Amino acid sequence: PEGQTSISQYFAKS
Amino acid sequence: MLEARLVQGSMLRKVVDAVKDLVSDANIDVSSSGFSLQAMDTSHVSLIAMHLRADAFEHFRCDRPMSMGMSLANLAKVLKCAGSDDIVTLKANDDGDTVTFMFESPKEDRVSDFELKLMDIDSEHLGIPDTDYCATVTMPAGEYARICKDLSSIGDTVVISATKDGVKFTTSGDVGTANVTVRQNTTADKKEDQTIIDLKEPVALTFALRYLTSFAKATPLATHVTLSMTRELPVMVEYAIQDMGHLRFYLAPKIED
Repeated sequence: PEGQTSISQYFAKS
Repeated sequence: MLEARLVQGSMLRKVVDAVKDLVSDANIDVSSSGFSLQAMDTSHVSLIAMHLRADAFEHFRCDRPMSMGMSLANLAKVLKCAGSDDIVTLKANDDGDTVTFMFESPKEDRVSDFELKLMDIDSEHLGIPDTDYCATVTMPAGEYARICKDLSSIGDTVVISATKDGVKFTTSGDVGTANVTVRQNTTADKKEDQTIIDLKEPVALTFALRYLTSFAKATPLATHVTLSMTRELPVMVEYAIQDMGHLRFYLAPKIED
């Protein structure tokens, strides 16, 4: 969606 | 070998009902610490993190960590067959491809069991750091659900701004605009009506209302919900599962043009 970022960019992959 | 007996079996159903519209398939990870589930919604905008502690179970045995992949819609179908006061026992073998749910009525006059097929699910596990939030508001879960529902009828996005005056939810759409302000209220007669705001710094973030509304499906789990916000980071919407664990939703903020 417009202006909506993915949640995964805020949390590191573990 | 997994064996887990939960006296308040209805909790499981409430958790699954709260998340099944966001996530279709998920791994439920079981270890000696209990049950946990972490999954992104299908559009990767929000993250669900659930934990049920081992000591929440009357009996808990997990010989080695296992990941049980399952369709949450199918899991919901099985759990719907449990009576609201039933005791639920889960059993699974270490290398099995099924999990068995046994439902016992409180008077022990009815016992049923359902075997659910497991599936292999590739899932990305994210590390969620501890965050010092600028603002934390703990409010009645029903009030949060109402605000989301009311504002959804007006607009698609909401600005949540926390200041010393309270927490304001603002939306606008073709109809017009809407504002709801929630203020601290620690003097309500009933504890379940109280609202507590812990503000370190003012913060304002914009979110898609449809996700916040979806999180409110967890309302039956808890009297209160806690919203934790800090600048430019996802909001955490947390429902405590009594003293047994938690269900947390993280939602990425919308970036203004």
